[in-house]
Amino acid sequence: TVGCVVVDSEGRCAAATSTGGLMNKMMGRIGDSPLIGAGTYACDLCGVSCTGEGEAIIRATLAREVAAVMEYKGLNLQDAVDFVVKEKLDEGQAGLIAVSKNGEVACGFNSNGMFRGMATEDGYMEVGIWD
Amino acid sequence: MGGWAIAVHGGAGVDPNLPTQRQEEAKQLLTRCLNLGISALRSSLPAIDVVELVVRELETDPLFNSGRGSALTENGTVEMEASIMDGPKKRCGAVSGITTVKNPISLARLVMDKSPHSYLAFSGAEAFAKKQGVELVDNEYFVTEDNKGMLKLAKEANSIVFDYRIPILETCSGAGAIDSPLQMNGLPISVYAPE
Repeated sequence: TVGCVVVDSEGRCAAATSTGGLMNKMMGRIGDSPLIGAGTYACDLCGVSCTGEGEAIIRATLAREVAAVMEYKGLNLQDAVDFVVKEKLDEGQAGLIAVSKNGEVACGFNSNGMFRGMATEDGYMEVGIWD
Repeated sequence: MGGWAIAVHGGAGVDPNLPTQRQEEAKQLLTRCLNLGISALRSSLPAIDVVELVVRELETDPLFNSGRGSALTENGTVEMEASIMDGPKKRCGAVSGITTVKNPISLARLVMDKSPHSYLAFSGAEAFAKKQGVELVDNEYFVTEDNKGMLKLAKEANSIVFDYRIPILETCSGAGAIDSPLQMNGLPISVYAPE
């Protein structure tokens, strides 16, 4: 699975996710990536793209969960990402990237690694695999 | 206003023994995609266009599990899916069961922009793709030798995996390996039974 989340200079957020799914999957199997609210979500507050065990991400409606805790609990982006990855995945393993309308960027994962890259307008840039 | 920001990912769950050279290749691809997105943002492209542009690049490169280099089905074919969402008006588009569209994310974008729906799948999505004139390729284009090998290992382990964890075959006689319960992500399928 691959994904990208962006907030532009006008504070507009967007998210996109694309995947081949699971190796040796049954024909016709649908995972989290195409499901809005599970693998992908964007609103006026943030943009989120998820990856990992699709069935766990679907059950957790993981991407929407980040926006929901920002909206209803007033968490900032990184706290929302950490809370959701820690509290909402049950036994599942997954990761996600997110941006906020304020130009913040964050990622979180409970798997043993995640291929990710992040950058902001003030010059921050990080590319990583491991924790 | 906080300025622009961008993040990309290539999947969670990484083989702890991934060779250093493969790790470097992955970092180079992530860096290339970040820079592609950054120059688009500096040219004032809207966020929705930038996420599509970057995911297209990730789909075209065979390194990660999407587009060319996608994981294989039990039949050794590729069935892809993608979704895209634009925050300001919460518009969205999604596709599943895609087998011939070179960049599924652009078809998801067309579902969002050019159809009355938010999700099209399988033959309906393929018919819509033809009508929209997106680039179509043979399913073989998406299949790589690496993934043929991975599928073989997954089948020998009687497992469905989202990442590297293809369980090592028990050393017991073949029989034990053959009737071991179906596994997903290296766990007995019963863990997912609720699904």
